[in-house]
Order: sequence, then C-alpha cells, then structure tokens
Amino acid sequence: MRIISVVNQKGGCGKTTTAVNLSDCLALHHRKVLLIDLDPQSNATLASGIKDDEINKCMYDVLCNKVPLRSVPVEKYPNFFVAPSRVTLSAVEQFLAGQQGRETVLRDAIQQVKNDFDYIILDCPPSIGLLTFNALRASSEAIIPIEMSCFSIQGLGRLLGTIELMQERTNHTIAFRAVPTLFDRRTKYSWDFLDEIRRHFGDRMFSTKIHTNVRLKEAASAGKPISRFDTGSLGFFDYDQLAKEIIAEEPKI
Amino acid sequence: MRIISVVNQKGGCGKTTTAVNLSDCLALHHRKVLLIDLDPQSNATLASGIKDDEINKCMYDVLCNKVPLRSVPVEKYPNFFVAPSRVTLSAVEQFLAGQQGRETVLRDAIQQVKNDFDYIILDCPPSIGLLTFNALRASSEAIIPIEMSCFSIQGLGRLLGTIELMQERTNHTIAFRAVPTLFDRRTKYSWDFLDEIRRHFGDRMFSTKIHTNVRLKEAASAGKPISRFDTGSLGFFDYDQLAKEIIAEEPKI
Ligand SMILES: Nc1ncnc2c1ncn2[C@@H]1O[C@H](COP(=O)(O)OP(=O)(O)OP(=O)(O)O)[C@@H](O)[C@H]1O
Ligand SMILES: Nc1ncnc2c1ncn2[C@@H]1O[C@H](COP(=O)(O)OP(=O)(O)OP(=O)(O)O)[C@@H](O)[C@H]1O
Ligand SMILES: [Mg+2]
Ligand SMILES: [Mg+2]
Repeated sequence: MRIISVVNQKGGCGKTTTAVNLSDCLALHHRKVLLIDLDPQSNATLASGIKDDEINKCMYDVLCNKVPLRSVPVEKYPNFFVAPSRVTLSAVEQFLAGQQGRETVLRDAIQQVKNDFDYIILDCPPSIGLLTFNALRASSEAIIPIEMSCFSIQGLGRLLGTIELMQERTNHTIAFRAVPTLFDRRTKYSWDFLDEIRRHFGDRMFSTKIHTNVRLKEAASAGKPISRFDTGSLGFFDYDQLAKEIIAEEPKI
Repeated sequence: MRIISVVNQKGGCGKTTTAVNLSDCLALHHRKVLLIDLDPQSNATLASGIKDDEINKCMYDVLCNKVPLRSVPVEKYPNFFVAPSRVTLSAVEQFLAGQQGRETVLRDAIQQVKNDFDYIILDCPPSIGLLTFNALRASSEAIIPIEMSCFSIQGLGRLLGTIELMQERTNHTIAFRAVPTLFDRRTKYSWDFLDEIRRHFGDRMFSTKIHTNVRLKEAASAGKPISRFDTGSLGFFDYDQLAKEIIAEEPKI
C-alpha cells in the first residue's frame, strides 16, 4: 500500500483538486483508493460529492474520539472511497495539544486499514501544523503541487525543511516530488516559471504538468471527480497522466 | 484612520495580491498607507519588494517582544509603508498561548501609530487562528476576496460566523464586504459564479471585480506593486477602481 500526502502550506495551489482527481484516476485504473480529507475546510469532501447527511463518522472522530478509521470511509464510486471531514477538524490541534504521540495518531489509525487499499491519498490544509505533521508522519511519499507564482517558491524552503527535520528527528523518510499546477501555456510567465521549479526540484518532479482547465472547477462545483464529469477535458487527460506516472513506479515500491 | 483586514481562510483567493495592490493604489491617491503582513509566509513582504536585509524589526517582534510598531515600517514608495513579517511569525500562536488579552495585542500596538496613517491594510494567513483574530479585533472593516470556486462559498459560513461571534462576544463590529477575484470573463463559470456571490452578499459587495491578469503575477515576481510595474494593465485598472470605491466612502466614515 502507498500512502501519499498532497501537501503545501501555500494556499490555493491545487492540493484538493490534485488529491480528488488523482484518487479518481487511480481508481479508474482499478486501484483501490482511500482519499482522506485532513482539511477543516472539507473541500475534498465537497468536491467528491459527499453531502452532510451521508457522513456518519468523520476524521475528527478518528483523531480525537479513537473511532476506528475502518468505520469512516464512504464508497462514492467503485474503488474510490472518501474519509470525509467537517469543520470540527479545526479543533484537533487544541484537543491533542500536549498529548504524547499526537503527531502519529493518524499513522496508527491507518494501520488498521492498511490491507484494505492500494493507495491512501491525504489532502492537507494550507498550513504546517498538527494535521499536516500527522499526514507526513503517516506517509511514505508526498506530492507537492506548485502553482505558477513567486509565492510558491518562497514557501518551499519551509516545507522541505520541515520534511528534512522530520526525517532527522524520527528517522522517517518521505519521497517528495513536485507537480506543476495551474499551468497556463498561453503565458510566457508559466513557461519561465516551469524552469524555476525545475531548478529547485531537479529530478524530484513529475513529467506531468497540470494545465489550467475550467472543467476542473466545474466538476468540483458539480461534486464530481473529473472522470465522472468530462473524460474529454484537458483536466482529465492531465490527472490521468499523473496517475499513470505513479502507477508505472509500482513494481519498484 | 481606517483599519481594513483582507481576510479569508480559503487559500489562494487573492488576499495578498489585493492587500499589496490596494495599498499601492490608495498611496497613489495620496493616502498614507501602512500594509501589515500578518502571514508567516511573508508573501506581502516579498511582493512589496522588501529584501531580508532591509528588515530591521518585523511583526513577530511587535506581537511577542513588545517592540513598538512605530519602529517597524519600511517606506517602500511615497505614502506606501510596509510592516514586514518573517517565518518567525508562525511561532506567535504558541508564544501567546494562554496569555490574557492575546487577541488584542495587535489592536493595542496599532494605537501607537493611529495618527501616522490614513489607512492600515492587514494581509491575513489562510486560516482562522490567533493572527486572523488579532487582525479582526484591530479592524473596523474587512475585505473578503472571493475566488471563483465552490470551495470559496463552502468556507464562507465559518468566516462570517467568526465575525458575528466576535461582534456578540466583544461588542466590536466589523463592516465586511466581498470582492470577486480571479474573475475570468471568458468563462461562463465566472459569470454564473458572480451571481452566486451576489446571492450570498447582496449589497455587502464591491462593484469592482478583479479580473485574472498575468501582469499581477509578473509584478509580484518583480517585487513591485502593480502601479510601479504596469499602469496600462487590467490589474492596475481593477485595483485602482477598488481604491477609488473605498476612497469615495471617506466622508461617511
Ligand atoms: N488545474 C486547474 N485548472 C483550473 N482551476 C484550478 C486548477 N487547479 C485548481 N483550480 C482552482 O484553483 C483554486 C484553488 O485550488 P484548490 O482549492 O484545489 O487548491 P488548494 O491548495 O487545495 O487550496 P487550499 O490551500 O485552500 O486548500 C480553486 O478554485 C480550484 O477550483
Ligand atoms: N487577479 C489575479 N490575476 C492573476 N493572478 C492572480 C490574481 N490574484 C491572485 N493571483 C495569483 O493567484 C495566486 C494566489 O493569490 P494570492 O497568493 O494573492 O492569494 P492569497 O489568498 O494571499 O493566498 P494564501 O492563502 O496562500 O495567502 C498567486 O499565484 C497570485 O499571483
Ligand atoms: Mg484544499
Ligand atoms: Mg497570501
């Protein structure tokens, strides 16, 4: 089983759009996928089409009330399961403050379901706090969406520093890779910026880049992952490419 | 003096782009403006062109080490002052945890400079935590940037609820208004979404809408507010409109 965090404290860089649609495309290639929404904004829950009355237990219950993770996922489409969140998740940081082992609560909860899925994808909030720490401690890999902006590069040092520090302190290594998002091929700015990302990441970067595509926004508004909304769109093509790139590495993992 | 927070916990909705370029355009209209960067990501500091060696004191010093706010601002352009932040600002929440009056530290710090400026603009991080609470308690007005996405609407309830709760608990009222950002007039999605925002905000909405314009990204990369980068751009036109709308209300305030 592969556990992959989609993480970047920069807001609006496409974390949720990537987490939902990558999960969707992996499921389309017959992998059993669990998408975990770790953001109190619950955007991944909304974008997957999960309504309030469909939520029995949510991620707050797992992290604070010791509810087993197995009882939380909603099977939205074949092979595509979602562990939803509510705004209550914003209370986790305070609830767990000071407790021993608060950074590994999610890792331990995931242990119970590790034979049930091929992939677990974690959508993180736009901050480096306890929820993101839990995601990183639980993951063996991290996808870092990078929007085309100087602001994304500015925050990178802090994110990569956090991952490195975690590796030194806890001996837990994470293979991270960048994926360019919100790429607009009409502007020179995007092409120049792509070079900048390559300078920072070198070969720790996917060859897939995610283009700006309004169908991705429309799909989210319709509460549908892209493969259930428009398989003819550029958005679907890009996320399917990304899924194929990830699947191609499977034998090595 | 008017103190205006630019606030929305949704990531990437244009808070920093709005805070920097609105401050810039107000300064162009001969208002004396202080832009305070309250985000540990320090994007507003970068976008205003402030380099690390130009920073003497920063907002962490004001909030945690009782350094007077008056000693922090850097005058970047005539009438345009910036109180920079560094990543150290992320330690504020822990530093002030449990302290009496931790939500009004910024309000009290601003008191010292209230006769020095016509406008104080606060750029907030993508979360509703102590830094955003400090901004709201210090402000009489709030600008809520709304990007064209179903995710923005989902988080609104929490933000408006926080403002209301604050008003009830502390008797501190904030006049909030939405400004549509990242509006792409080529897509039907944006036009439909504009109607959705109107339904939520009614007359609590600026008539200006900020269009997607790559010159705003390029300006930020160049470390320049838009009026110092390209006064012929749509981005400058939009933010100048917004500044004029805000200035037009002055006699009433
Ligand atoms: N490839 C894309 N094409 C068009 N729009 C996109 C694309 N990726 C993301 N978006 C839009 O950009 C905005 C930000 O994306 P998203 O919310 O997925 O980012 P995020 O990093 O999860 O944000 P947050 O930091 O708030 O969690 C949303 O309006 C989303 O619909
Ligand atoms: N009107 C616009 N036209 C084009 N690009 C824009 C516009 N407004 C913002 N952007 C770009 O969108 C991205 C998000 O904007 P910005 O960083 O200002 O949002 P934010 O709300 O401050 O994000 P955060 O939540 O991380 O603080 C940046 O890449 C920025 O350059
Ligand atoms: Mg998100
Ligand atoms: Mg910002």
